[in-house]
Amino acid sequence: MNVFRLAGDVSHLVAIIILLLKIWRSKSCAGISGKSQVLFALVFTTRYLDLFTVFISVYNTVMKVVFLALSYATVYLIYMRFRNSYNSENDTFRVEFLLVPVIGLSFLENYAFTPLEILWTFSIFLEAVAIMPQLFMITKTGEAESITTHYLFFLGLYRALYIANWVWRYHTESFYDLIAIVSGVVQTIFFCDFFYLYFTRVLRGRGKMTLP
Amino acid sequence: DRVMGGKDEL
Repeated sequence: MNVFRLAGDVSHLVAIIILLLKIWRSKSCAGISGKSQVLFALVFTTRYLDLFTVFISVYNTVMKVVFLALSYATVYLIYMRFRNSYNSENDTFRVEFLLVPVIGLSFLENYAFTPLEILWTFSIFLEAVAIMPQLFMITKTGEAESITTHYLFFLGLYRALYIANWVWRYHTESFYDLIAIVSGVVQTIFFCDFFYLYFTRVLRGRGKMTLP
Repeated sequence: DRVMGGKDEL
């Protein structure tokens, strides 16, 4: 554990809590892509199956359980409790275009051809692209509420901090995980355009982020 | 080892 890793995990947690609280307090999930949230729940489910096989640390177990619980709570709020506010007509990204290549890749490129390893690899690849329905939705409607953009900022920050963590671990422990690094860099690149808009529009202005 | 190492991260 190093400071980048811890800060990354905290950013990730903050992002998820921001989104959950926003939906809970406003009793609305308008502008939120339910598809992205289902994909994230799928990411956590397939990645954290090792909860049943190995024990790493109390921190590790608690965080995994918390991420799983919060992601399912978010999906529940969007599709059950506040489904009347869900903008399904704008959440039209074709998820199968992500799932099919990601499933294929995880069978081709993995560390071991075992069910748990393939599912872990699938979760890493899927996480890299899971935000695309949300970014697509923002592009389609041309705007996002500021709280939604804060959520995206912390989600992107989490990935950027993980890259710093990998650089640190490479130099201090000679440890590197190529599948995680390549996917993490790809995931972070998706956020670059958003980061630019966030700093130039959301933080300098007020309220919604509107696209040119 | 690698497999354990990969999974200590979230």
